[in-house]
Order: sequence, then structure tokens, then C-alpha cells
Amino acid sequence: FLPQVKEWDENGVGRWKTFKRQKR
Amino acid sequence: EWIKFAAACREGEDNSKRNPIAKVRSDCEETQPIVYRITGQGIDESPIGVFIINSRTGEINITKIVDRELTPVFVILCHAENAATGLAVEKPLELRVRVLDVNDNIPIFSQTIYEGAIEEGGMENTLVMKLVATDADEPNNLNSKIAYKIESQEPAGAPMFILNKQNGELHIANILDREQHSSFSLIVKATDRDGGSDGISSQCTCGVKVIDVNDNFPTLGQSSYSASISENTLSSEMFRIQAIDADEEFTDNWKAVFFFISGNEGGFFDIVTDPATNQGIVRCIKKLDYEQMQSVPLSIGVRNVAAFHHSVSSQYQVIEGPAFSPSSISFSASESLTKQSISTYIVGTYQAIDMDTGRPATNVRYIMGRDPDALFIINPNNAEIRFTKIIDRESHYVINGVYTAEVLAISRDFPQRTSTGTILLTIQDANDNCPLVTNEIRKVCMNTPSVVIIAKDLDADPHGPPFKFVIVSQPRNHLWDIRYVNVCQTPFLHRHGWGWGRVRVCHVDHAHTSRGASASLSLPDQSETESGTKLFFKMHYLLFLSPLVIPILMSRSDCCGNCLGAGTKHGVGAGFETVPECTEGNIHSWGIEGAQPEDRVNIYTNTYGGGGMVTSGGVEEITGLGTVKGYGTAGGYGTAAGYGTTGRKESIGGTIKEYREGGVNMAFLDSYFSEKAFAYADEDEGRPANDCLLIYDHEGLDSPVGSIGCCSFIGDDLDDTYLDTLGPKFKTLAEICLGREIEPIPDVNLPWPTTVVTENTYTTGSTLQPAMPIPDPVLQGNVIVTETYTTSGSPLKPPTRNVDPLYSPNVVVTERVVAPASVTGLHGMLEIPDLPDGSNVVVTERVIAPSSRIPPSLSIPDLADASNVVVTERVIRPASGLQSNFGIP
Repeated sequence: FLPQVKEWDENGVGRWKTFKRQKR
Repeated sequence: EWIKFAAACREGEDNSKRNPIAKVRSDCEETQPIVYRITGQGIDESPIGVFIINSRTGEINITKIVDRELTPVFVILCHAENAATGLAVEKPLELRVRVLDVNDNIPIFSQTIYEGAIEEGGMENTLVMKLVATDADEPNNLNSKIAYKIESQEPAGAPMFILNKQNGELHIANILDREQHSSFSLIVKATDRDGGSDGISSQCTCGVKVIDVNDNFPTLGQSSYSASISENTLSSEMFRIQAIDADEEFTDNWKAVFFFISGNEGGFFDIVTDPATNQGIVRCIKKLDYEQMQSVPLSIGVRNVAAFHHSVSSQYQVIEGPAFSPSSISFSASESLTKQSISTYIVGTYQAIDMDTGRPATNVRYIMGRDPDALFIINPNNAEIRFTKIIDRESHYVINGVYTAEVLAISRDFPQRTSTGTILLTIQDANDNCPLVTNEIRKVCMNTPSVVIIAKDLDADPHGPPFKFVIVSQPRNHLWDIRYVNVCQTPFLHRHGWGWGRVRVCHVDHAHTSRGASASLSLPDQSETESGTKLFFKMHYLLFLSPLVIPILMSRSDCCGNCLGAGTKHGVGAGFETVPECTEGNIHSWGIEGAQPEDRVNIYTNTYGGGGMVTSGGVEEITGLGTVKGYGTAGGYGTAAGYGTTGRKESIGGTIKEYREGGVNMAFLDSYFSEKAFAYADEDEGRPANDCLLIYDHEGLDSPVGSIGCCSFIGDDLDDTYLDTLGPKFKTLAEICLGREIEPIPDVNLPWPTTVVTENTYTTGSTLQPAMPIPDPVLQGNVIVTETYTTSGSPLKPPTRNVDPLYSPNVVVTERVVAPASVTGLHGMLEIPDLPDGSNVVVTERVIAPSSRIPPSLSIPDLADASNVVVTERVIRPASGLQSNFGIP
């Protein structure tokens, strides 16, 4: 799976962001 | 672990314009047809239908307005399945959608009306009650952060309460007085967004009742009452006494209790309280006999049923204590009292009165106060006054025939109270005096070889019989004689020579008795007279005048001045200088991982060289080994400054093990790395793997637990290439994290060349042993310096050193101080000769805690060769800090 979500900045501009699994 | 929310949406809004909010894709798409499907809350669980997915593209849309207070987070379970077979090609993926909070909830008080009560007179800041309001918006968010505020107070006036903005606690702001305001009503507002202007508010009512305490004394309506009663009768109500009390009516704080203070010793009367009116009813309960008492003065007091409040109790029933009433008393006596008669003579009795009862004070003792002629003695128990001696009307303490003294009555209770009474003794005159020489003052000197003496009868007869003057004694015969100059027989003394004499003036009265006054005459010797010394001759009744003048020479020791003048001059000479001590080690960031910033060396060196902020932590020790440049003590040991370092900070920079052994603050390290780990975990984006922090130890011998410290390690577990970007220690850690077998750190067991320097220093008479040349100090390797010196002159024992090359790359300098004693004994003790070999190691040391000063003892010649090494170090705990295989004799 490659999940991507749209994030919105202060100006309301959406940006796709790909998340990786992260390990602590 | 997927640790981030996939998406966010705002509650109460149409988020569809932001669609798609997320999308998922499986790389299995490349080889087979895939359909995507989502399940979970908000999809096929309530609330149903909030999210939908495009089964072909994997795009996820939000279709409904959501309420964070109902569903703060949606967990979307994403599935990827083969379009033909329906088999899952991926493990289900949890995609979280967080619902962002909107301030759409009002603070709600737990009660619409709060009722509380607090005693009056309480301390300021006393807690009255706590108001609680809640807000359904997101916890720990400004939308739910409530600020409390008092909007109004009734009755108005000075604010009597203070409301804690954060926690809603209502406290007393001013001292409450129920007798002024028995209750208060407050309007309190709770506003979210911490009371900001954009917050939403709600209000409640808060009532505070002020509870009465017995802080008011009852008083009587009148200061005196009177009644009459026939003898041999009883009365159930002779009269009523009204009690007045400001405390709350019909409470025990208000109800009066009457009692007799005095006058009812026979028990003829009693008082009962009418609870309805708070009146005392005085009754006669025992028949009175008119012939025994025609009137009875009753003294009546009043108090309350309840005890008085502690704030006022000390003010109730003030004890007036004893007092002399009247404040003075007069006695008279004749001065003709003889010595025998005064022994039994009682002047009088002067007792103090108990002002609370009006009767003579009982619990007091009497002493004489001011009694200038010590004429009286008083019985301490009954105030009976007697004479101590024969009284004399002509005493100069007697003024116009009256002698004045004071007597004190001191209560025996604590606190003691003292009352003063005045005794006025009028002394009746008797003819008991011989003539008295008056206060004639005559100057007797060379030019006035005579002095006139005038006698006066103090028995006040100005025309009394004549006086007779006689010379009583003279040191030399007939230096004086008496010559009468007039009919009053006033004599003058005629001087025939120098010296002193004594003349007695006698008065021959009617009874031809002769009592006398005498005075000494003194004349200066010739030299004094010639130099103008004046002699004052004063004759008085039995008064000897001694005109000696004794010069008193105040000799002031100049010791102090000398001492001050020879005060300590700091800095003069040299000696043992106290090593500045600090208790806490500092951690330097470069000591953790990575290169050491160059400027830190200077910072550290400057601190050291300043002599005031030297720390004792192990980090500094180790650092100091590499940063000897500029090192010196405050007392002038700076001769080591300017000499080079080994140039090998890495080799002498400590591992964490050394940090621990040196006393590094491990709690600080724990905290530091924990904070870092948290900070990284909360950041939105993953950090490159080489950005993590590492505190690492090779788990060597005696490594403490947790020597592999905390590491915030972020990376993609599918990608091992990041390992190549790491330094060896990070790489080792990463491998540990990945469960790989790690290789030992290569430099641990390398046979680095080892150099041993031994230096011995003697106090006096010894020559410095030549330093052993180091073949190549620049070479990487160990330098172990073991040094022993003594100041006591005892035979020097050979130093012992034990070098373990396993402990590399370190420089371990140990030092032993054997009984530093003399200040001056160290002078010049260390002379370092020219070092012909350029590759020397010069080791200087610090003396740890000698008290006094020594002169500069270390002079180091100019070492032109840059490859010299000056190691300056500090030994904090010479014994315990060493490893076991180092032996120091």
C-alpha cells in the first residue's frame, strides 16, 4: 500500500503527502 | 507502525470540497486488476456513509458533515483485492481521519446555583468553594480551556472574593464581617478559549453565606442598676439587666451568661437569663438582714454561652491589675527619732488596690522604688513601711521638710504589672545641727594667703550663738592660724606656708554642746601655685574636698592599627592555591556524537583559565586533557599557558564510560535524550536516519545498565542503504536495532603505541628527574602519566604504573599529592630544565586543596618545539576514580 493524504496549508492549498511507515 | 493520521477534516463543515481527502494504491496494480474497498466506522459502521472510496482509483471522499464530539477519529480500513478473484492482495491498511475541533460547545457549569458558607473573620485566601464548568470541545484544546471570572458581587463595594481563573476556586479576598454583610451573591462567568474574546461564555450564581463567630462581646444596657428589697423576703425578680450582643441572635454567640464579680459572697442573689430577651433576672434567693447590711454593692459581669472567638478572646475581661489609690500617701515623723526608736517605728502601710475587685491587691509584692536616701524599707507582703535609719530634716534629699520616695506594687501573675505609689514624708524639725560651713568658695593662691570661712546654722536660727573655729590638724606646725575678723567671729585662715590642713568649725550653742563640721584644706605646692593652679576651697557639713586632679592618659594601643596596616595582601607571594570547586558537570554537545565545534575549546579553556568556574565533572576532566591551552590557576600557575596539546582530542576524548566514571550527570543525559526522542516522535515528517541522537557504549567491562542509551531512530525498514550514511557508532546502533550481529569497534583492540611518562618531584634538595622523551607524541596512542611528589621530605617511593593498552584511546593522568605542607617549602621545587628532545611530555599538576599560598613553583622554559605536550590535569578522586589495574603506591 502506498497511502497518500491531502493536507491543507494556511492558504487553503491542498498538497498530497505520502506517508511512510515509521519505526521508533 | 503507521503513526500519523492520514487526514483531517473539520467538524461541522462541508469537507467535500476537499475531496478526495486521501487515496491508497497498491503496487499490485501493476500486475493485476485491483479493486479497493474500505470498511469501518463512518463507512459501514455508524455513522454510516461518511466516507466512500473509488474502488478503481483508491480515492477516498468524505460525504457528510461530522461532529468531533461524536466521533473524534475515524479509522478507515483499506482493502486491496484482486478484481477477479476477490482475494486480498495487501494486508488491510488503517487510515485514520482526525476530526478537527471547532469551538461549538459552550462551557457548562456543574450547577446553575452554587451555595457556600464561610466563617467570618477568616484568613484571606481561605477557600470558600470550587466552581466547575466543563466544555465538550476537544480536551487540551483552547476551545475547551475555561477561564472563570466574577462578573458581579452583591452587595457591591470592595471585592470580597477572588476567583481563580484556571481552576474556579473561590477564595476570600478580604476579611468578612457577618455583622456587616451576612451573605453575598456573585455572578460568575466561565468562558472557553481561556477567556479570550472569541470564547463562549456561560454564567452561574454563587451565593456565599457568612457564618457567625462569637467575635462580639456582650455588654450591659446600663452601667448601673438599683433595686430595693425588704429584709427577710425573697424576690424572683429584683431587676433585669439587658445584655446587648451584635452576634447572630438566639445563637450561643448571642446568648448572655451573667455572673457576679463581687458583692455576692453571702450567696443572697443569683441571676438567670431570659433566653427570649437576653436579659439577666437578678433574684434574691436568701433572706437579707437589714441590720447586717443596709445596701449591697453587686458587681456583675456578662459573657456568652459560646466561647469567644480566638481572634478576640484575648481582649475580653482585661485584667487591670493592682494600682495605688490614691496615687500618693503622706506620712510624718520627727527627726528626733533615735536609733533605737526607729527600729520599731512603723511609718505606715501603703497597699495597692486590685482594680478588678476594688479590694486591696492580694497577689502582689511590694518593693521600694525611688528612695534617694534609702530611708525606707517596705514589707513585700503587707506594704508596711519602716525607716532604715535616722531621718534628718537637714538632708539635702529633704525639700522643704518633705522627703519623697516611691513604692512599687508588682503583681505576681504573668504578665507582671507594676503600679507606683508616692510616699511623702514630712519630717518635723529638731535642733540637732552644729553650725555648718556654707558653700563658700575661696581661691587660695600665692596672692591670697587667707580664706574666709562662714558657718551657718542649718537649724535655721540666723542669729544663733557665735561659732568657734579651731584648727584640727596640720601637717606641719602652725602653717595656719585662725584670725577673727569681725564681731560675728567669722574667721579667716591665714597661711604661713605650704601644705594642707584641716579645720574644724564648732558651734557652741545654748547647751554649750559642740558639734562640728570639718573640711580639708589643701594648698598647692609652690610650683603649682606659681603656675597659676587655683584651689577651690569648699566647706560643707562633713564634706571633704579633695581638689586633686589626676590626669588620665588614655593610651591607645596601636596594635589594631599595626595589624591593619600589616593586613593581608592578597596575591603577595605564591603558595598553595585553592582549586575552585564546582559540583556539577557540564555536558558538551560535541561530547555526544560528531565533531567537536572548535569554539568550544576556547570557551572551555577560558573558563578554566579564569580560575573561577572550574567544574569537577568527568567531562571537563577529559576535555581538559585536550584543552590545556591557556590553562592556569589564579595564583600564577599560568606558566603552562601557550603550550600545545597532544593534538589528539579524539584519542583522549572520553567515551561515555569515562563520562560516567568522571561523574557525568546521567540524569541529565536521560532527560536530554528522552526529550529529543519525544520531539522527533511528534514531528510531522520523518527525519533522516543520520539525524538521530546516539549515546553509545560498547558494553565494556563494568558498563552500567543502560549504557546503550536512548536513540530516536527513524528510518525506512525496507531500505538498508541509510546504514551506509551513518558513522560507525550509529551504524552499530542501527544494526543492534535491526537485530543484526554487530562487529566490534575496530579501534578497541588495536595495538596503539603506548608511552609511559613518570615524573617525580621533591621538595628541596632534589633535582628534577629528566623527563622521558616520547618518541613520537603525535602518534595515535595511549599516554599514561603517573606522578608522585611529596613536600614532606620523606623518601620518595618509586611510582608504579600499569598500562593497559586496551583502554584506548585515552590519556590517563594520575597524580598523587603526599602531604603538602610548607608554604615556602615548595618554592622553586620544580624546575624544568631545557628539554633537548623536542618530543617531550611535560606534566604539570594541580594541587587539590592546600590552604595557604605558595610562591610560583613551576617555571617552564620556553619549549620551542611545537611537538611538546603539556598535560595539565586535575585529579578529583585520585583513588576511587582509577581503574583497578592501575596501582599507585
